[in-house]
Amino acid sequence: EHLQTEHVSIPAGSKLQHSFNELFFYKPNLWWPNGMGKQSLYNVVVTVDVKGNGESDSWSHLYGFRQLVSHIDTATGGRLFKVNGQPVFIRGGNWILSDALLRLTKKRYQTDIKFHADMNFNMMRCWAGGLAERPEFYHYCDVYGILVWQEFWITGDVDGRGIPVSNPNGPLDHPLFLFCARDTVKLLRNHCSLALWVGGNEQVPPEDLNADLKNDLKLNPYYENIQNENNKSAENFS
Amino acid sequence: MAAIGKTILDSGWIAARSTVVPFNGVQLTTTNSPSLGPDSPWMEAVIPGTVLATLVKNNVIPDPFYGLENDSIIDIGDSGREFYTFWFFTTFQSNLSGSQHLDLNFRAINYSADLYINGHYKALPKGMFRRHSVDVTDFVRSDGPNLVAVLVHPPDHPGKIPPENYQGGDHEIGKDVATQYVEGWDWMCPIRDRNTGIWDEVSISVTGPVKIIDPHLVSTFFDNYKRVYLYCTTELENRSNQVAECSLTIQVTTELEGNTCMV
Repeated sequence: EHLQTEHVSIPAGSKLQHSFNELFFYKPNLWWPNGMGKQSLYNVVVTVDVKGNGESDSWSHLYGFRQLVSHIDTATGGRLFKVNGQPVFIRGGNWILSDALLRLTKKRYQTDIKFHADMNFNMMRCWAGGLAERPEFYHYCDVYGILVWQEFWITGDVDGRGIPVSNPNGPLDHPLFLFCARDTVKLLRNHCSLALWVGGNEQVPPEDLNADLKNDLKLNPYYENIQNENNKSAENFS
Repeated sequence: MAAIGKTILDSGWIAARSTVVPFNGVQLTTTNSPSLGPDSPWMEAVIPGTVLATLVKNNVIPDPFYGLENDSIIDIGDSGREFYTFWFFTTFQSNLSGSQHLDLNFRAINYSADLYINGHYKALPKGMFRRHSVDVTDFVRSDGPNLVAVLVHPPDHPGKIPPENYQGGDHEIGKDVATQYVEGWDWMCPIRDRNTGIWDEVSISVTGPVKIIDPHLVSTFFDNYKRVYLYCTTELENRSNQVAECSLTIQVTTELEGNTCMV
């Protein structure tokens, strides 16, 4: 049931977006944060064969099934996280990068992230003044059960504060900022460790950037509708 | 015929400061390809890595993370941007068949670059956190090495570091879309090249006429996690001049034990 082939016809010299029919899983092994269970990962492979040419391209990714929600608790002002319906007591650390000369290797990421997991941490926060971390970082967070809080590149000292006073309106090129943000989301969005996108460090980004980020990152209404429809028919599910 | 898939280009790179290279990108990738040697300004490069990483590897500068060595490295605010503007050069082989395409991919460059391949030019625009994927099918050859030169420019606003109170330097770096700790912070010395470089994976990828772009996986959960659906949406690009009739397959496996998979 987890193998599906569909036919697509693509006009010459053009791009299109294709959504597969959904794949059904009965009681899949869920992915859990460090200390709450196993970090079960499934290998998802997408291939495209073109008539008369054979295999044209393929893509694969390790994917963890997990439902993650969070909200600001009005009583404490803190953000509460639930994974697969279970509340998570967050034990985390701030992260900039592992090497300021950016010699970022898989082995180094594995060592750094395993170290955090061995300390019983379950979250790392990638600070806005540092990197949007790389896929290898996220891969090992997937493997070791570290949730990631990823911030975009807005810090207090580049938003009208500091001495001398910094540029008050974030980066000069707002379309470039959004282009980079969108590309970063596409690069990282399939990692189950990715828990939260945050606009910037201890502040809200400039109004236009914030509005666009919030709009782009909200749940696609398509999935909301699916969720609602399936909930309605849940009683009839055999 | 080349195999479909990705090959990482993380070795064999050399680099040189742009001000000491007497050739332009077209010359470097056609008639005057560089090489290492006692009189050559070129040195082994660290890819992925920054210009400073390459300079440290070649003992041109001391390791900034030992003692107060960082203070002995000239800051870009004093040297000017051209001091940390570097050429990077490598070669690769390709053997494409008629319908195949070859992309040259940079997963991140800080901050912008000029790409030359076998004498052809492509601009790699500004932005530290963006991917560049260039279809170089029309530029590559199968009868010899393909020559690649990349001129990497530092951030547009590297800023200056005040003699005291490092906190964010003069904050100029925040005008660019780049990492901001590099002007120094209360916990960090300034990074002298502001992390200029090809700082993430470089690869070539071979595809047929249709390319898969950025699949997106989403799952929904029902009945206390007994019933789960996986959704996959992907972009597909047909780069040929005729309609592509495609069979698109998705397969999800989990490793049970060793190399045994359940389908």
